[in-house]
Formats: sequence, C-alpha cells, structure tokens
Amino acid sequence: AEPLKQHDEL
Amino acid sequence: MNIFRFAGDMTHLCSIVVLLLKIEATKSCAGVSLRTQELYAVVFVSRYLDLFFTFISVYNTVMKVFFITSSFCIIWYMRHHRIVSQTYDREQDTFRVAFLVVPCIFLALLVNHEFSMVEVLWTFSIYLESVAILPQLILLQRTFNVDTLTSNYVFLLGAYRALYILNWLYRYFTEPGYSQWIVWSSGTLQTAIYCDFFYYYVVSWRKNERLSLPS
Repeated sequence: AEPLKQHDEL
Repeated sequence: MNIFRFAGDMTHLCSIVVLLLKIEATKSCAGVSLRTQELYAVVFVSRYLDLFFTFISVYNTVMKVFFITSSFCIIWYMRHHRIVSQTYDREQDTFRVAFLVVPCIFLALLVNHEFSMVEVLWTFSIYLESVAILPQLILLQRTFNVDTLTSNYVFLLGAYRALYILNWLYRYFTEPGYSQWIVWSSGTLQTAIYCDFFYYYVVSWRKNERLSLPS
C-alpha cells in the first residue's frame, strides 16, 4: 500500500 | 519550504491578526460573519488533529496552534465579549452552515486518500475550508458593510490563496512525485470564491464612496 501522506502544508 | 508557501502562510496569519486587532481596537464586529469564523474553527480543529500524532517541524506546530487559538479567540469576542458581541449582525448572518458541512462530510467519506479517521477528517477540513467564506460573502452582500471588514483583511485572504497556488506550481515543478489532487481542486474552488468575494468588496466600496461624496 501507498505510505500515508504527510500533510506538511497548513 | 519555498518562498510562496511561507509568504502564503504569513498573509494568512496576518489576515487573522488584522481581524483580531480591528475587533479589539474598534470594539465592533459589525460585518463579520460568526458562522464563517466558526467554520474556520471547525476546519482548523479537524485538520490539525495530527498535532497529536505527527511532528513535521516547530514552525508547523506553532502555526497550527496559532490558527486554532486565534479562531477561538475571534469566536469568543463575537459571542461573549460584553461590548463586541452587541455589534454582531445576528439577524443578517443566517446562512445555514449545515448545507456546507453535511455535503463536505459525505464527500470526505467518498473521496479521500485513505479511509481512516484522521485522514477523512483532514479531507473534510480541506473541503470545508474551500466554502467556509460563503456565509461571510452572503453577509457582505446583505449589509454592504465595508467599514468594519477592512480592505486589509480581504486583501490578505485573497493573497494567501493566490500564493498557495504559486506554491503548488513551484512544488509540482521542483519536487518529483509531488501531487495532491484533493488539495489542488479544493484550493482552486476556494480561490474562485475569494475572487467573487473580492468583486463584491470592490462593488460595495465604490457604492459607499458614491454615497459619501458631497452633492
């Protein structure tokens, strides 16, 4: 599975 | 982090500071939609739940905490401050927020990156932010109040959206594999709504200017 996206924007 | 992203965050931050300073200085929130401010609080709380799970940077954490606390601060002023709360346009600010919140919940459940609690809430917050300005837009159309909602606040919010689009373009061309369709499509819709907001602002500003001209 695709790794969980890190939401680095606010 | 690129310059567009940083400038976008700073204008977003400044827009909130400007609104807070205005409310504090004039002791008035006339023309400000409490419903929009409450939607923003919901947006920030549901999006920044990851404060408890992931650490990205000190900058990221500080900004998230600022957005959450400042949005609740504005709501507190409008609801509970002895003088400010009396200036709230309660009768005009009647937009039914359920019409925005409920579709956003369903859309977040259907279209997301991963079907998990945190991820769905994050997606919900992205969708909700794109339409959260609508109660403010309706209130502005009803009251044509441009004295209290300063040009600075509107300008800074619009600039924040425009800079974020530049940030996405920059990242798309510089970071291999960088792509986020949910954020891009919602952000584009949000920017379009802000353009509409800005249009009404200019129209009401010109109308007010005409009215105040000596005859």
